[in-house]
Amino acid sequence: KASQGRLESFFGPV
Amino acid sequence: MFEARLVQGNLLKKVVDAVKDLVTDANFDCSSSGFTLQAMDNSHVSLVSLSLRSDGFEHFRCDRNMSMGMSLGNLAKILKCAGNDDIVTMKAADDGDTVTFMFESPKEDRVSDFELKLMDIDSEHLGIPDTDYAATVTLPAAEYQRICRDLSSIGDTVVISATKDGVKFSSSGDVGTANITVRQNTTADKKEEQVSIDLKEPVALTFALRYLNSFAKATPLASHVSLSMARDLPVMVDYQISDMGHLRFYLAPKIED
Repeated sequence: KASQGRLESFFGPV
Repeated sequence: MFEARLVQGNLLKKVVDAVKDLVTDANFDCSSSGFTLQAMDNSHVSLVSLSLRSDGFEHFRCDRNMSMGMSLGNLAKILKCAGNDDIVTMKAADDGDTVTFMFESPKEDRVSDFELKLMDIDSEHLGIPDTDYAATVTLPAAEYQRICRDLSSIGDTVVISATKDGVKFSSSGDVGTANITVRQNTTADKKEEQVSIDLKEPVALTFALRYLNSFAKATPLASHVSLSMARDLPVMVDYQISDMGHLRFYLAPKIED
């Protein structure tokens, strides 16, 4: 079963 | 002060209609280089990035960088009052708490203005790194919309896999399974039907169709849309807004547990 990734896991804060 | 005059006023309407279901409230950032917005949906799964360059406006003035928080639902209500061919001018004072939208009919026989209350919105900007995407497919925006819609009747997720044979969209659910493959076609008679695929290496990612479907609300903005994928990274769904900038959506992939 796949879980939904969140954007913060891929893109960091500016 | 901030003042921007857009001859193609309905472009703003199309942009807001494309993002208002994904993002409820957002900050529009104005600077001398243009008018931008970056916002995540409530669940922080997808991100919208709008960029309208100042040189795409007939007139653009921004004395001081400012961030204008708006309810996109209320903004859409106001823009709905503009005629399709109206010229739209946005105006805001540096320290004001409203933004004014002025609509002028092309024949200059009707002028209206609507004032929208600004809101304070806490928003965090994310840094989107420059990415060497493994695959980019550019296809007609209407075709992308159809693929997402058709697959939504089969399943909740889609596997997008790019190989040398083409880009395959696969979904499965209670009904059964579906596969739609698009192949490169740069010789189509009509330019608007062309499909191009730039493949550096094969890549396959799984995404929630609900979001991809929502991005398709940007279809009226451009003839084509590009999907760019890299292993274990969000897909970028890019609508180019001619002579002005872009509306991009990013969607985090599903990850195998």
